[in-house]
Amino acid sequence: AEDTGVRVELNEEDDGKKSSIALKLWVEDAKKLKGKYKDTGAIEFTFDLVNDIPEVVAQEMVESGFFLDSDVKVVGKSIRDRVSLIKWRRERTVSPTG
Amino acid sequence: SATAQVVHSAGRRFIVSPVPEARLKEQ
Repeated sequence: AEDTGVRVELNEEDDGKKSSIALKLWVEDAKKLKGKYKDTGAIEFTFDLVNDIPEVVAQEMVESGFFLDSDVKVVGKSIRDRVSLIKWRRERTVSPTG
Repeated sequence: SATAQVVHSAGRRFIVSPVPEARLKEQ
């Protein structure tokens, strides 16, 4: 995936069953963000793979004061890339119990 | 620990924790 300067990682083991999963997001390269990044640290949150939309979560982060409005796209894309990867992995994982 | 919690009006909870040093890009 394209390097957005924002890292999103799993914050728990993915058991492949839960629709809600814990993620952790932090800024690796503040230069990739348009606004002046507030150096808050890593943001841990829960993402629902079925019902949540990455761009909506990014907007909530902006409204919570973590990022500026101009960075909502890059944050949303970072979350979307990670979520796509999680879904892709799940599709490839065959349940041992069938 | 240096964690803080922000709850958005939509109900989502954001927990702020220190970025793991080892996971930061080398400058």
